[in-house]
Amino acid sequence: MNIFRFAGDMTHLISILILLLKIYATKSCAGISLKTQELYALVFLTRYLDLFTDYVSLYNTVMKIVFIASSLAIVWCMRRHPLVRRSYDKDLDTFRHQYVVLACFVLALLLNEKFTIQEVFWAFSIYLEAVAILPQLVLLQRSGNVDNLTGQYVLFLGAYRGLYIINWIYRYFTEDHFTRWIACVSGLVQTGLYADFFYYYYLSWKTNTKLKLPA
Amino acid sequence: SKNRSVKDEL
Repeated sequence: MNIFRFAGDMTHLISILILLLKIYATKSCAGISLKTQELYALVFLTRYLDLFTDYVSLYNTVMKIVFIASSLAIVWCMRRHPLVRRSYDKDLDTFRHQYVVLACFVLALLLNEKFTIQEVFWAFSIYLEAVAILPQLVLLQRSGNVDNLTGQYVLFLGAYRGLYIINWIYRYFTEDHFTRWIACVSGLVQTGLYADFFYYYYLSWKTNTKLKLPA
Repeated sequence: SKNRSVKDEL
């Protein structure tokens, strides 16, 4: 475990806690895409199938449980909590994510490390995570401006991906047989998706105006 | 199960 990876896990955890805090404190989920949250819950559930079969470390096991629990808690809140669900703007959250799920699954069947259930679902979760943010970015563009909490949420998510890429570069140079092509390529695609958001976020910060994403 | 590359990252 290197510092980049640990920092990446922490920023990832912070991004999820920011969201939970926002929903819990304001009893509102305005501006948050339920579809993105459902995709993230699916990412964790399909990636951590080895939760009970492979014990890597206490840290890994605890973090996996925290990620699964927190992502399901967010989805449950946005679907079931009487107060929160009222503020969910479903007519804005219209990204057809089922096609994305299907495309990722087909890709995982074709491109995986080993044609076994666990490896196919692992590859599926890697591809799905790269595009899971799309409904949220579409929702941000639809709703015009991004309130600071959702913006910070995407910012921390981007930091998590960026740190993971540095972690892979570090491991590539320090470990002789480290290769993670599937995760690396998919991680690069995912970070690229965030880059345009960061560009607008930086512009709004620099020109000190409310962040307006080009509709 | 060494034949499968154990995923040590999250």
